[in-house]
Amino acid sequence: GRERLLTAFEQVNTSFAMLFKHLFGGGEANLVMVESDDPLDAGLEIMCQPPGKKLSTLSLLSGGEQTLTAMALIFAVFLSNPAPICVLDEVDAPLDDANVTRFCDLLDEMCRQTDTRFLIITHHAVTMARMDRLFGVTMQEQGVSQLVSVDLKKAEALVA
Amino acid sequence: GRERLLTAFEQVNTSFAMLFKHLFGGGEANLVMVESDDPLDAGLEIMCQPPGKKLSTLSLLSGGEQTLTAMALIFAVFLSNPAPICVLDEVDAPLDDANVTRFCDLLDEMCRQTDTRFLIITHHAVTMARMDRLFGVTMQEQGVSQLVSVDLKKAEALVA
Amino acid sequence: MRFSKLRLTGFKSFVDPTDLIIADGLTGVVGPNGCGKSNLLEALRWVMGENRPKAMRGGGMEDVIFAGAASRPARNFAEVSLHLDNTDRLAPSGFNEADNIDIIRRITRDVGSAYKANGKDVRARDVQMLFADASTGAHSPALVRQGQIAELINAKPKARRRILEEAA
Amino acid sequence: MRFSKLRLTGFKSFVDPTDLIIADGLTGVVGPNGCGKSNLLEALRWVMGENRPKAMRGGGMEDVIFAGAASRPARNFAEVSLHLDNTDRLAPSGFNEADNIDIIRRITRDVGSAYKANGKDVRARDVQMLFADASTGAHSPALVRQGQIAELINAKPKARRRILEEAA
Ligand SMILES: Nc1ncnc2c1ncn2[C@@H]1O[C@H](COP(=O)(O)OP(=O)(O)OP(=O)(O)O)[C@@H](O)[C@H]1O
Ligand SMILES: Nc1ncnc2c1ncn2[C@@H]1O[C@H](COP(=O)(O)OP(=O)(O)OP(=O)(O)O)[C@@H](O)[C@H]1O
Ligand SMILES: [Mg+2]
Ligand SMILES: [Mg+2]
Repeated sequence: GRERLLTAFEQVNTSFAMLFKHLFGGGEANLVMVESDDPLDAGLEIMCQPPGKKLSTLSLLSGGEQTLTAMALIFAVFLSNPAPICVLDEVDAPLDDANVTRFCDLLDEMCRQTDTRFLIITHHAVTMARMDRLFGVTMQEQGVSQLVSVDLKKAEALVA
Repeated sequence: GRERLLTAFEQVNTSFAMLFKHLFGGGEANLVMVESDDPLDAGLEIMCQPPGKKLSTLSLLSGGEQTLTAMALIFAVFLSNPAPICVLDEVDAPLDDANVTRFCDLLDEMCRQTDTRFLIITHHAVTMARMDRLFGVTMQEQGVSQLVSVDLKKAEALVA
Repeated sequence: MRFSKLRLTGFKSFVDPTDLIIADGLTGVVGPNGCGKSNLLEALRWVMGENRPKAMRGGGMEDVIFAGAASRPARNFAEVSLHLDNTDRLAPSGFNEADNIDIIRRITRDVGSAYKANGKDVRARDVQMLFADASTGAHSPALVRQGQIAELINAKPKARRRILEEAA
Repeated sequence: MRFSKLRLTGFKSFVDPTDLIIADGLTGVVGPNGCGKSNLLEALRWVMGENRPKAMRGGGMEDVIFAGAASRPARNFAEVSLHLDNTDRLAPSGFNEADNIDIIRRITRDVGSAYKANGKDVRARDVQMLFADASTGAHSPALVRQGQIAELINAKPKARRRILEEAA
């Protein structure tokens, strides 16, 4: 019970700190147990310091910075026990182009480290360009969805 | 008390229904008071039917459709008592290019109907192109923000 | 055990039988707002045994059945099948005998859900256990819904801790 | 009464005095993640009398003071001034005598906030009332924070009703 949670915490914390540095190109981050000495009852606070900025809780960061930090946590949990399938639904929405590129670099890295198959739902042109293949969902007939295979040029027209 | 809330409800509901149709190019939407007969204690449910789809609560719509519907509500409230200043922080993030264009058309319409000054924070290239002027925020020095005036070409480099 | 195909029939906006082929690496899914992308993820979680309507954005489990469109009547059942390639024989025991594992879930109006694994009737629990043993399932932290990252960011510290419990 | 300029000094990441000119129509604000765009909106709400730290993403009111950066020490005060053009004399009474209205708020570490209107000391309440009478203010529904639309969508019906109360 407690032992397993503490072990998981240590493992995830280490991965999280490393993934954060990787995604931000520097800086520091850590998970902290708060509000209780009992790990089964404690809360999870996230302390982070993007490069060149002051250490603060997650809440003081910008929208895009919070998203990148949360991604580092989600992937840290993922790496501790990789699932055979991973689906990410528009997680890149708050990111600027530079950070979307880092997100895609991270996905490539996950593909190298695991056998996981990824489904990435996105509106971002940069993300689309980094995929191995693309499927387009259309509603030619109102209210009725259809799936089509698309090449990158067609996808940009689909999303526009 | 109750009278004023009911009057506001009617006025906002009418604007909301019209703005929804405008943003979706059709369909129907309505606000409904729920969970109590007392308007001071009731909740606000949002029933919507995008063109060609079935009537449902807001929760069954897609992310982008929910955003567009919420925008219709926010602007309906706004029109009932226009503020001298309106700031929208990345409200267009979940929208595809077609819907971002409709959002910008709505902003133009608001400019025609009111004297309100608008500040629109965005990562979307389509939105940037529709602004009357652009300011860029940069952090040349880590952790220190600066404001610069930009023309559209420079902005696209800034955001990328 | 690899996820290789998802087939939807009458599930939300996918009224006609639709196959999503899941290959190695990164597969992108794109399209305009409201066209059905998130419905695909919900179909995957649903066939793996999702039993909370709220997690499917609905009020009740039957909300996943195609409700009709401008030119189509409502359906009275929805079905999703998931095809798993098990040639590596890494599937949890009880399901590890075959090269392929086909999980099918069907919900019929006023009747409820029924599950099959390789043609044999099974309970929701068996399906949930299969995927849990394979480090996945409807509540896998690797299945990130639209807006879920924002929820994680805004969650109180105690609610956030639950993501760790998935890892433990 | 028109909003014409916002000046920030030592407010969050805007350590150096920075002027945001607010003109007619649509003004876009762009830049990479974390560069300070949302801080501008918070400065506007703060000078209009925002008194809840959570609404400024902070734990306490002093969290808006520039906390330092790689090559800069922390400051011990933050100041934001809002310049209003009142040539149309449509400002609420008590503030309607002048062509211009300058509202300044300063917070000093361990001391607290102080407000001035056209050079004269005023209370937070006076500033809040001025903007409320002008159909705006820190809690105006026309000031939409990042993520606030998602909150509205996910809010329980009773919480959503409050947006209507702003209109009534
Ligand atoms: N039971 C149902 N029957 C028919 N249509 C449905 C049903 N449930 C949901 N829908 C429709 O599916 C659409 C939502 O699809 P989905 O959420 O997958 O869109 P999306 O592609 O993810 O869009 P976005 O980019 O905005 O997130 C809605 O328009 C809704 O009307
Ligand atoms: N008191 C403070 N002193 C110095 N820097 C601060 C202070 N408070 C916040 N910041 C910094 O301001 C930055 C946040 O800026 P802001 O939220 O305005 O970004 P943004 O441009 O809106 O980004 P995004 O596009 O990701 O939403 C954070 O990186 C944070 O470190
Ligand atoms: Mg979606
Ligand atoms: Mg922001």
